[in-house]
Amino acid sequence: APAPRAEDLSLGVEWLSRFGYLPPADPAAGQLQTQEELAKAIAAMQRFAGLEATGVLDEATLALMKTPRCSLPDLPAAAPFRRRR
Amino acid sequence: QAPAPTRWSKRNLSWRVRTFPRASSLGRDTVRALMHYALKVWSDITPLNFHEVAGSTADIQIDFSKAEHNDRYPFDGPGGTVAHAFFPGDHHTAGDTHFDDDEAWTFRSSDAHGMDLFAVAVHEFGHAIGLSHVAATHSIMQPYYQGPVGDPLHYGLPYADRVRVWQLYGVRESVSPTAQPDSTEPREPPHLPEPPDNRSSTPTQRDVPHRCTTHFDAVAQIRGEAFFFKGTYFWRLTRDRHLVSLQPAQTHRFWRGLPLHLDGVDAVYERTTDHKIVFFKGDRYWVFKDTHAEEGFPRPVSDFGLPPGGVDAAFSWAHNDKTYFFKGQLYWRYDEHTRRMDPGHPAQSPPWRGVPSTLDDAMRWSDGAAYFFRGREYWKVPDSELAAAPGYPQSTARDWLACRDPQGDSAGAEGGAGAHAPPGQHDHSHSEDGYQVCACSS
Repeated sequence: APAPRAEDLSLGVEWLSRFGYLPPADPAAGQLQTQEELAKAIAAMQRFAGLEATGVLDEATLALMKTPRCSLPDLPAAAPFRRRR
Repeated sequence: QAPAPTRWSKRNLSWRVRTFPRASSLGRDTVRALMHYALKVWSDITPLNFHEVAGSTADIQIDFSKAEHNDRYPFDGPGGTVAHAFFPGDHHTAGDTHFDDDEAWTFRSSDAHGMDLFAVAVHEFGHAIGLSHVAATHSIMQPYYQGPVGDPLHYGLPYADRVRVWQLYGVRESVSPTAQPDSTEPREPPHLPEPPDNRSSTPTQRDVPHRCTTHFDAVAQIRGEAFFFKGTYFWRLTRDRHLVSLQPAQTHRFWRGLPLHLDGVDAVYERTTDHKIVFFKGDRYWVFKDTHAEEGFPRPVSDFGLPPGGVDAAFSWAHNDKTYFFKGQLYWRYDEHTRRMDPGHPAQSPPWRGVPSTLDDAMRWSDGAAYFFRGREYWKVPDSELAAAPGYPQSTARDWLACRDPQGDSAGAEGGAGAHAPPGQHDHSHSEDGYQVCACSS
C-alpha cells in the first residue's frame, strides 16, 4: 500500500493515542515509537472496529478515524509498550 | 476515568439536563423527553430507576458543551467526538454526560448530517451506568456513530448489550427470565416523546378517574396536606382544604420509586416518628423520604406483624400517635416507637362507634379529628371523642373535592352560588362570587 501522507500519519497517531491504542503522548518528549508499535496499534484499532487488520493506515481506516464517535477511549489507557532490549 | 466495569451501588438515580443545545431545532421539552426515553431503555431491563430532578444534586448531570469544557475530553466542533459520559465511581463527575453543542442534534430527522440525539444518548447512558466500548458492530456500545436507531418508543437494546448490563445489575423484576430476549411479544408503547413531567398535557380522559364520581383507594394527610389516591392518580389539597388542581396528577411521576406497573395503592400514612410516608400495596410496602422511595423497598408487610394480603386502610390517630391498620372487619394497633404491634390485635370492632366496619382508608386532619372514608362518603370522629359526630356520613366529593353535585361535575361544581362549605369550615373560596375555584400550593 502507498505510504500514508505525513498529515494522515500524525492524525492517525494522535487519534490512536486519544482512544487508547497508543500511550498518551508525553508532553515533554512527545510521541516516539517504532514502526512496529504503530502497526500493532493500527491493527488493534482495525480489529476493534471490525476492519481487516492490515496494520496500515489504509483508506478504510482513515475514513473510520474521521467518523463521528464517542470521546471515551476504546481500551483502558494503553500501557506503555515495553521496549525490547 | 474509573477503570471499567464499575457500577452504581444504589438503584434509584436522579438526572437533570443542566444545559440545553443552544442552536438546535429541538425544544427543551423534547430534549428532556429524549433523555427520559434513553434512560428508560436501560431501566426497563435492570433494577435501576431514573427520575428527573430539578436541583444541582442530580447523579447524572447532562450538559451540552463546546470545545474545551473543563474535563479531559475537549470537543472538536462538528463531527469528530460528539459526546462522552463518566463511569460510575465516587468522583463527583460520576455519571455526568456531555454532548457536543456544535453537533446538529436531531430527532426523527432524515438529515444525513444530523446527529440523532436519542441514539447517542442511549450509548452515553450505557457508559454512565458502567458499560465500556465493545467491538461488536451491532452493539449500541460500539464507539462510532451509526445513525438513528429508530423510534424511542419502540427501540429494543441488542441482546449483547442486555447481557452485559444484566451482568452488572441483574435483571429487572418485571422482565421474566423465561421470556426470550428477542421475543416478539407486543409492547405497549408509551405516549410519543412528550415531556415526562409536562403537567400541562392532560392524560387521556378515558382512563382518568373523576374526583366527583369516584371512591378512593387511599387517603392520607401528608405534611399537613390531604392526598386522595385513585388508581394511578391522586388529588392534593392544601392545608386549608383547597384543591391544588381539578385534574389529578400521576402517582408515579410524583412519588418516585413506585414501580411503573403499579395499578394503585391500598393505603398511605405519614409516620409520626420521622414523618416518612408509608405506601401499602398487597403484601408489600414502601417507605418514602419526601417524594423518593428509600433504598431496599418494597418489603413485606410482615415487618409490621401484618398477615399476607396487606391492608385496606392505615392511619395514625392524633389522640395517641398509634398507627391503626384495617383489613376487612379486623384492625391492628401498632406502636411506632417500639415498632411492635400492641398485644391483643388483630381485634374486631375498632374503638370508634358509628364508623363503618370496613374502610377504604382513614386519616387524621389538622383539626385533630379522625376521618374515615368508604365509597363516596366519610365519617368524622372529633378530637378525643370515640364516636362519629352526628350528621355523618357526608359526601366526600362535595366536602373535600370541590364538587357541588357529587354525581357529576356540573358547570356549577367549581363555582356559583350555593357551594356548600364542609362542616366545621367556613367557606373562604370565591365560589359565591362566581370566581373559578383555584389554588396554588407552591
